[in-house]
Amino acid sequence: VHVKKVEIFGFKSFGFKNTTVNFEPGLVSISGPNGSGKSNILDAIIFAMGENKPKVMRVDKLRSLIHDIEGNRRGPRMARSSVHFDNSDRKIPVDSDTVEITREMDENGENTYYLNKKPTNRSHILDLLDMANAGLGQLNAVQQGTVTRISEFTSEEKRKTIEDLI
Amino acid sequence: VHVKKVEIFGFKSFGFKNTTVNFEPGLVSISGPNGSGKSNILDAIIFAMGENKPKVMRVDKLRSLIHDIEGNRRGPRMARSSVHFDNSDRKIPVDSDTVEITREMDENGENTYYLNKKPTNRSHILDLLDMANAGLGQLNAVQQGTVTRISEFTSEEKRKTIEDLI
Amino acid sequence: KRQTFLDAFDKVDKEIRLIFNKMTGGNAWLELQNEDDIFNSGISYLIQFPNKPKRESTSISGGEKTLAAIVFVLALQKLKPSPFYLFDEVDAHLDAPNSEKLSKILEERSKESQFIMVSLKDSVVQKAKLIYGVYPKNGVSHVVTYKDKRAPSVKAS
Amino acid sequence: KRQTFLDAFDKVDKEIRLIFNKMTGGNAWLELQNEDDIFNSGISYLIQFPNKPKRESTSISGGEKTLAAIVFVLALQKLKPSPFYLFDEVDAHLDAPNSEKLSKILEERSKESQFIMVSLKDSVVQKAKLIYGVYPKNGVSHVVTYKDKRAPSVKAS
Ligand SMILES: Nc1ncnc2c1ncn2[C@@H]1O[C@H](COP(=O)(O)OP(=O)(O)OP(=O)(O)O)[C@@H](O)[C@H]1O
Ligand SMILES: Nc1ncnc2c1ncn2[C@@H]1O[C@H](COP(=O)(O)OP(=O)(O)OP(=O)(O)O)[C@@H](O)[C@H]1O
Ligand SMILES: [Mg+2]
Ligand SMILES: [Mg+2]
Repeated sequence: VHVKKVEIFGFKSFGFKNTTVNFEPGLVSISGPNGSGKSNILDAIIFAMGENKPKVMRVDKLRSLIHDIEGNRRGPRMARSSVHFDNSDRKIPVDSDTVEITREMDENGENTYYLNKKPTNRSHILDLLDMANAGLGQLNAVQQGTVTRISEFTSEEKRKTIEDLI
Repeated sequence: VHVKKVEIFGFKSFGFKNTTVNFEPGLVSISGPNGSGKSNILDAIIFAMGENKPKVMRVDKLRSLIHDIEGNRRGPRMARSSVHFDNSDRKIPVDSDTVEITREMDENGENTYYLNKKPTNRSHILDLLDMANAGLGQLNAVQQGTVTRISEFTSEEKRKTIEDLI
Repeated sequence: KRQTFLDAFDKVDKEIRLIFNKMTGGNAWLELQNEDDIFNSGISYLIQFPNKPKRESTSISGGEKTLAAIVFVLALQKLKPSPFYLFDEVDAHLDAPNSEKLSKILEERSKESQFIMVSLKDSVVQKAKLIYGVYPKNGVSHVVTYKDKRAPSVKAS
Repeated sequence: KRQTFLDAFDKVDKEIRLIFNKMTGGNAWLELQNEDDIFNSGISYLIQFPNKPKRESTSISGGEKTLAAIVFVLALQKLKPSPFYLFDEVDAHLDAPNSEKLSKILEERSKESQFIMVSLKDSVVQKAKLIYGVYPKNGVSHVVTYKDKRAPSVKAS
């Protein structure tokens, strides 16, 4: 399993047209000026995977994730992110070479999830990802500016981190 | 007023011999490899100025500030930091061109403060520095890794920051 | 008390507008959330980078937050001018152009106050009057001073 | 439950020793604070850089904490191997030699898992298979892909 592609629409600094980022396995790097949208790409990935804590995506409420620059409107005011996983090793228990997880959020904050373009719900997505060890609780995403905090975990936090993964 | 010199003895990564850093007014920069002692120099300055919160100096308790590498012992096990301020503008209400503030802490955690080599106490030091707007509450020291947090202050915290300075 | 606060607020707000514009070409300012009940409400800090809409300082990017934070700290100077500042790697998340903007502003401000900056970036080291190289020897820190601008290149120790 | 935890603890501890030593030449390891009452006590994470005494991960320097943290995250892989990692400027406080050490380890590990790294440092960009340049146009983000190693030099936009 690896991330093959992310399609972003109306999410944070990405306008109301599809922006596609094609990834490859291995080590890939994203760079660019401050404020260009690097962290927002990572936010778009965890958003599609079901992340619901606004603070983790650096907003005060989920609705602030919708692109808010006027003049770019060409479609509905909504945020959409689709993550395409390469699933040729079938680690995600779905019988397809690519697993596409899509999340849409409209301006009322209503969310709709799709698995390979078919409607589903959040807990189904979370379960599938957990089975592939690709879920949100994996400690595999380190937000900007927080890496040293992992070394500052208390001794209980360190124990709990291992306990949670068993 | 500016910082002219810092003399560090037995404080964190500085051994039990005097290490002197002479500063000039203007913009001065400290660089060097990770773990070489850069942040410890700044810690030594705020220690001498009366900082008592261990967490701000990145230790669990004040006694952990004493240099702990065996084999370097040549004198008493204590931490001492002296900050020499250029006071030719007399902003610090002391009648001398240089004001030297010294703090010593022994292995029992007992602190002794000196002003121009004469014993004094912590609150006297804090008052003098406050009068020169050089005290600890000035928001003039930004610890490593915390600068973005200032932009993340809540609206109450921003109000209080201004209130505290009036 | 209310008037004293409002005077202080105006001073800081004016200074923020001045420094932020000079540094980035954009605009930044403070707004009182409720002028009728100042001490039970808060202050908003609004930031507008060139070609971008205005946003609260809490929802801009990491590098943008760094610049906004430094401007806020420098603007507070108007209330109580600090004789010196201790900045520890405040430029860690800045790209090259913004590091340059930051070090220019600090160089200017360093005529009034002293800035002691720990930095691993070239832009600061180039502008600093004096550079200190710190290096460990068996875990003990040693400090050398470099008068010329060539910073100690950080070699693996 | 106790045995399952101890097996997991041993796996992570062993992996920490392996990776940290390979990366820095020093030693790092985990210690149970109270083996008789595991679930009411904690775990210490001890770090010893070359030529330095051992220290708790909470009282080493900023750059040293970064390396220790990454080693901890990678070692947890032994319990539940993640297929991919999202790292956002984790190298911000690293000097050049340590950035190099970090990117070497990640390059090696990227044979098993995918690493999507936001970084402003050359050492990572040089080793990455693919590089994405993100740039704003009137506040809207655009992404371009660079196949060759020459990263988009960050120009002031
Ligand atoms: N809802 C939104 N609509 C439009 N733009 C937004 C929205 N939310 C955030 N932004 C903008 O997105 C921009 C990019 O943010 P992001 O955090 O991804 O930058 P970055 O490339 O990671 O920068 P840095 O190097 O400073 O960390 C910011 O300038 C921010 O103002
Ligand atoms: N009481 C002590 N005795 C001896 N050494 C100590 C003590 N406390 C901390 N140290 C050591 O001081 C060293 C330097 O720490 P410091 O935080 O100043 O590094 P730094 O130069 O700022 O590095 P970085 O670039 O990673 O931030 C650390 O390696 C730490 O282990
Ligand atoms: Mg970012
Ligand atoms: Mg440091």
